[in-house]
Amino acid sequence: MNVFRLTGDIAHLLAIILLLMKIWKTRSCAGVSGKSQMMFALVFTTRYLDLITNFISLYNTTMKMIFIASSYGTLYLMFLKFRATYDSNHDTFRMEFLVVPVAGLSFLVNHDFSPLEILWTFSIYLESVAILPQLFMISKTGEAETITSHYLFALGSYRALYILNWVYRFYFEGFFDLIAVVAGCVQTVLYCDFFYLYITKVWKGKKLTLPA
Amino acid sequence: RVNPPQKDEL
Repeated sequence: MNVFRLTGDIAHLLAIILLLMKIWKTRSCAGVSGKSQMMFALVFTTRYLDLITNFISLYNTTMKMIFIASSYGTLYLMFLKFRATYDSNHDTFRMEFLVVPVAGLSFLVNHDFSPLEILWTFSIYLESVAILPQLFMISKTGEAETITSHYLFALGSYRALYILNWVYRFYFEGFFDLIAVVAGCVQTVLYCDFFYLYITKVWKGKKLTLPA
Repeated sequence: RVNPPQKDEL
């Protein structure tokens, strides 16, 4: 464990808590993409299948359970409890355009052709593009609530911190996972224009609005 | 195939 990975995990946990708080306090999931949240739940489900079989540490097990529970809790809030506030008219990104190619790629490019490894690879590839419906929804509505923009900033920062973690582990532990690194870079690059808007607007106290 | 890197990350 290193400081980059720890702060990355904390940023990830913070993002998930911010989203749950936003939905719970405003009693609304307006501006939140249900499709992205569905894909995140799929990412955690396919990545953490070894939760029972492969104990790494109490921290690892605890965080995995928190991530799985919170992702399904978010789906519950969005699609059951506050379903009336789900903005399906603006959440129109075609998920199959992401899931199908990602599934195909995980069969073609992986470290080992075994079920657990292919599912892990699928989850890594899917996570790198899972935010697209959310970014697409913001581009359609032209704006995002401030707390939603904080959620996205924390979520985007987590994988950027993981890239620093991989640099650290490469030099100090000789650890290198090309699939995770490439997907992590793609994932972080997708946030770049959002990061620019967030830093130039939200940090100045303005609301996050996209240039018309 | 080379052994997959250990999966100790979240």
